[in-house]
Amino acid sequence: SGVGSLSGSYVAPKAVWLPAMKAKGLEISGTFTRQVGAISMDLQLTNKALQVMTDFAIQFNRNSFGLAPAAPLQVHAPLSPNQTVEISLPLNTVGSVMKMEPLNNLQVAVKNNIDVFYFSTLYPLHILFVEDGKMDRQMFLATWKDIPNENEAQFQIRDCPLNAEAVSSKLQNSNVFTIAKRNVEAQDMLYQSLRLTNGIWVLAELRIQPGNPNFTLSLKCRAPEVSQHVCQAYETILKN
Amino acid sequence: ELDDGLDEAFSRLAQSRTNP
Repeated sequence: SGVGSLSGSYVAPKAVWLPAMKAKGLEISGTFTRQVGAISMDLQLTNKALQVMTDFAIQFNRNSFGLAPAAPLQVHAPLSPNQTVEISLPLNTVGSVMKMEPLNNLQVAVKNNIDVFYFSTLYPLHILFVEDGKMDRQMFLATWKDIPNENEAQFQIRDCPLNAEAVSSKLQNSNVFTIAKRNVEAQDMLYQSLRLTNGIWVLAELRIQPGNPNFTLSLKCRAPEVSQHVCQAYETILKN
Repeated sequence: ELDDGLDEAFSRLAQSRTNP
């Protein structure tokens, strides 16, 4: 499993995004983090070629949420054969926007002195959950009523042996805020909100029955195409 | 929580979702 972070969202372990055989010896592994509002792409570059690598640069294609490098890719010294460097690339969300399929797809180009290489990766949506995503309770009730039923999506989150308190606290570490909790017919009903970096609000109802590790998550959003990715983020956060 | 009528509104919402 991945590493938690003290002051931020869940961070998945690094995965290989660009295998050396597809990039003339350059191997890239990475993951995404969000810590106190700062998004970054944490990269590991390994030189598996026979020659030194220099002149690194990185560029993102337009993407659904405008993710873009906030600084150049800083590799301070030439990368010798068999050498690995760890780099944290700060990101912002003010880049060009183009809806991608799937929504969380990111196309990346990396260059060095040898060539330019391309790869795609999927980012977890919770890196876009902002710190001030707790909706006012009155606003929540009004918005819940206002969003049409067609925009409600329902999901099952299976095999999650946590109680309502643990669920709330885990989700809050990733900027999903519990606004109200009710117990009806022996079920805990959690009402929650989150907001994405582009201003989209997502309202949630999470049903938990004591002793039952399967939860029902209902999401209401004016942009319903984000719902399945938000559900995936819930699963990732709750199961790690 | 403040007794501003919202507590009751959330209770009604939860009830209506359980017994539509």
